[in-house]
Amino acid sequence: CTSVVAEDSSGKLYHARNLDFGLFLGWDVKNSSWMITELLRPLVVNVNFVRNNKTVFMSTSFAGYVGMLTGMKPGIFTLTMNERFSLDGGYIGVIEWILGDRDGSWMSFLTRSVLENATSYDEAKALLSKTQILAPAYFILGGNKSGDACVITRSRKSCLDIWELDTKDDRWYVLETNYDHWKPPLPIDNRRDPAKKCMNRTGQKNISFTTMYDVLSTKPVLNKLTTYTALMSVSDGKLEAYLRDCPDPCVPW
Amino acid sequence: QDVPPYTEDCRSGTYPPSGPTYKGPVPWYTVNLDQAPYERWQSMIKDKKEPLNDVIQHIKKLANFVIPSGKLIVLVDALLPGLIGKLPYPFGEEIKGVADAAETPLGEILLFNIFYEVFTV
Repeated sequence: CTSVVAEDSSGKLYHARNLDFGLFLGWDVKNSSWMITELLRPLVVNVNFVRNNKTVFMSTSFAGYVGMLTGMKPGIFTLTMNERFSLDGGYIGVIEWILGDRDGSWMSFLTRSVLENATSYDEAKALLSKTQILAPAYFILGGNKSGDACVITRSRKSCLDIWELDTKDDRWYVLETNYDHWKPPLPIDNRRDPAKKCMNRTGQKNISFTTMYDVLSTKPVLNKLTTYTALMSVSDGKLEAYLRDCPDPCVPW
Repeated sequence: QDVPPYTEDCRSGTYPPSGPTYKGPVPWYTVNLDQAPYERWQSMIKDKKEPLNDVIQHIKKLANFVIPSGKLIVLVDALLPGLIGKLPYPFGEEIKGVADAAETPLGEILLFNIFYEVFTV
């Protein structure tokens, strides 16, 4: 996955992501594609969650999957989650949970609860950084005012880092793939540097849905695992999502 | 561009989406949180029953590839439904509603919902 929150020169925040999923879950030699990625595309849905006929939050999700990986509370915050691989991974949390240790939250259920119940960027940030969870993860959170964006790096039991947007220090965007931002990515899976190159080339004054979609359409940021691209503008209450494909030549991840 | 890692110059002019990297729009659905959790997803799942079952079948095939005896899926079907009541509200009820609407065993729908946790290794 690649998630990015960027602030334009006027202080408006944009949040976009590529959802990549299906690595090593079956390669279709004939069609040169990952089987599960292909099977997931028809399940991608945008969902408007309403209560009393009013939108509570919006999400891009998979039909049948009741948790959330991408969502927006209009006017308040935007949230995406990227997978964080670790030997101390979620399978340990699942086993512990099955055996009766139920202190940890299921990842996608936590993001859904935050989208449903948190009433501010700060409250969402506190919940995502402090709640014990079953699997390691990156939470990418954007707010609705200048400087409100961060990447929360989580292990199962603690918050390892909160990396904030800082326009005064010329950090006008935060970008997360699937590696801790303070470490180099795996050389065979470096989507971070190409994405950063394109963001820097675009420049803060030109950030928009158009240019964010361009960045997320550049290989290898777009790759064979990319299921959908979602674009969110919290101040406009706008969420757009598009199904993606990456015809050859294209990197498998 | 034709050799690994297939990187390319920063793209421009790709929006509004079109061309070979665009596979289509994403449909919108409404989920009414005033409804009982069991009922919330039913109309969407009726539309998406077939692709949902295709994914579940593929996950089962993978599980049978890892443990060829088929015992893993037997365990999923036998063990996981018993844990549905332990999930925080309203997720257990919502997953029950999804499983019934998709006419798919409850354990397999629960497995689909916790696939992220299992996959982070």
